[in-house]
Amino acid sequence: MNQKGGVGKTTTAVNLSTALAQKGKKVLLIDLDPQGNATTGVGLEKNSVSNSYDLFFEKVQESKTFVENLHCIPSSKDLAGIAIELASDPVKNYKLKQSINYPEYDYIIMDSPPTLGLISLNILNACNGIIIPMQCEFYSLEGIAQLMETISSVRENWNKDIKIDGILMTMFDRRNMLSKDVLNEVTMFFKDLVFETKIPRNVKLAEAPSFGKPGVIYSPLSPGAKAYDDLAEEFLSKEKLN
Amino acid sequence: MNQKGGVGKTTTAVNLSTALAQKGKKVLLIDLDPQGNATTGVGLEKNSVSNSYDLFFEKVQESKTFVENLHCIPSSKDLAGIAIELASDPVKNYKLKQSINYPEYDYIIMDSPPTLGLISLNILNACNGIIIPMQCEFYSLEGIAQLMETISSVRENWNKDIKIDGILMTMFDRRNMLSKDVLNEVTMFFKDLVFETKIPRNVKLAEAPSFGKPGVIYSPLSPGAKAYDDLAEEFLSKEKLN
Ligand SMILES: Nc1ncnc2c1ncn2[C@@H]1O[C@H](COP(=O)(O)OP(=O)(O)OP(=O)(O)O)[C@@H](O)[C@H]1O
Ligand SMILES: Nc1ncnc2c1ncn2[C@@H]1O[C@H](COP(=O)(O)OP(=O)(O)OP(=O)(O)O)[C@@H](O)[C@H]1O
Ligand SMILES: [Mg+2]
Ligand SMILES: [Mg+2]
Repeated sequence: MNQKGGVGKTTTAVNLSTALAQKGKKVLLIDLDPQGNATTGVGLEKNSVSNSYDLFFEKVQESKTFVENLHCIPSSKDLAGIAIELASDPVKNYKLKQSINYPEYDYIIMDSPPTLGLISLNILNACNGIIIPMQCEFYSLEGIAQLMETISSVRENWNKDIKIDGILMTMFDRRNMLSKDVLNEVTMFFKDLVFETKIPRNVKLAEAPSFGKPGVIYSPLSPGAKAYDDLAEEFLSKEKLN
Repeated sequence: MNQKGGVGKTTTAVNLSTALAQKGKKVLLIDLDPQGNATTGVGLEKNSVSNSYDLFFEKVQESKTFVENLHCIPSSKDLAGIAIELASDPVKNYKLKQSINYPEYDYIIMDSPPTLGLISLNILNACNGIIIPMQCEFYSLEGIAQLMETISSVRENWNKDIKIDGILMTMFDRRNMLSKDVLNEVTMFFKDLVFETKIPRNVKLAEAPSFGKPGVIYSPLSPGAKAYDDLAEEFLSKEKLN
């Protein structure tokens, strides 16, 4: 989650869930962004019969993807109007928590839109861990304080179990000073909250969605794919420790 | 405007308004994104006394920037809750149109958040032209159809004068095929709606905000700054034709 746009939320959701599935974990990817990029990223159609808009009202049937062990609840453009539709619903902040009940999966990964509105609030109430992708650029630094504030107020008022799994530095370009400066600043401030694994800027990750495939499948030997595979390893070993 | 995140909306708003101001036009930049990146991009403080949140309720005093001919109405984090606050206001979609009355400026440029919610709807009702920044990447293509639908429904129901000034291709990297493929696809589909000027990927544009300066001032001879200067020329000559 991160309300800053274009930081790699979808690319992370798609590639981490695929890498975990390739390691034998049963994973459910839920696309909660009305743009539906994660849905396309795993080769599915948007606005299909049972989708993440319906999930605000009832439990829905998941769709299989072409990746073994990876299922998905695709996006719908109806999500764009959900905040207005539920404006007077007394449990509007808990709708996802009520219907997300899929015990057969090892991990459920939700891709969020670039806002801190009703959809993101529902995600924060329904989940137990958050990964914060952060582009190694200056504007990305600006939103972090606000995001941290929102997460701690959710923890105090609604969901005491929520924890930050880590901050993931994305689109890291070792050739430019800006990337290094931002990385240093974030690591100094957030210390071990920052994942060891850094995702490099790698065009293969940006090309993969045009083929309807996750980067780790489209170009498994690329630096971007390898980094997401490392992330999955690090994520699993961090889980064991907790 | 573009609901896809990270496509260069803020970078375009900041650099185009500065380039127009440098050509002697009186420009007002209004930051309507709760993240407040455009406010930082021109060296101002967010959440200051008169800000864009207040603009939903009354006309507010503009702030001077260090750029001659460029004034700004800075952002406020209170914007994040405006959709819920105005949910039952019968004129919630026209609030900005009612208070934006600054005839002394040649151009008013509004930076929008990465969503098609109440703030963006207010912008669409208050303005007469839209620039659509589009990253030369696959996921950016996905959101365009939805954005075009929203704009035409605003034109039919609320604001018949709204027109698309143009689609601006951003972060164009001539070295990679993906950039060229996306550019070709957009140009084939949207023809002369696409600005001739393309903004190259240029790290100087990403570095500038950390110094609180627009790219065209921080590094005026860089490819990114020159491109925004060309855009200002093209924008002015297109205005003359209409
Ligand atoms: N490590 C990377 N290297 C190169 N390109 C990347 C990388 N990660 C993501 N991208 C590309 O950058 C763009 C933004 O990434 P992505 O769409 O995943 O971000 P997001 O945070 O989900 O955006 P939004 O805020 O719109 O939801 C996409 O075109 C994607 O393909
Ligand atoms: N042409 C460019 N070359 C290199 N970097 C760029 C360019 N344009 C923008 N950037 C950088 O890319 C990131 C995204 O750009 P920007 O923040 O302007 O997009 P945005 O559409 O306003 O994002 P949001 O959806 O969060 O509002 C920023 O860190 C910015 O500095
Ligand atoms: Mg996304
Ligand atoms: Mg922006």
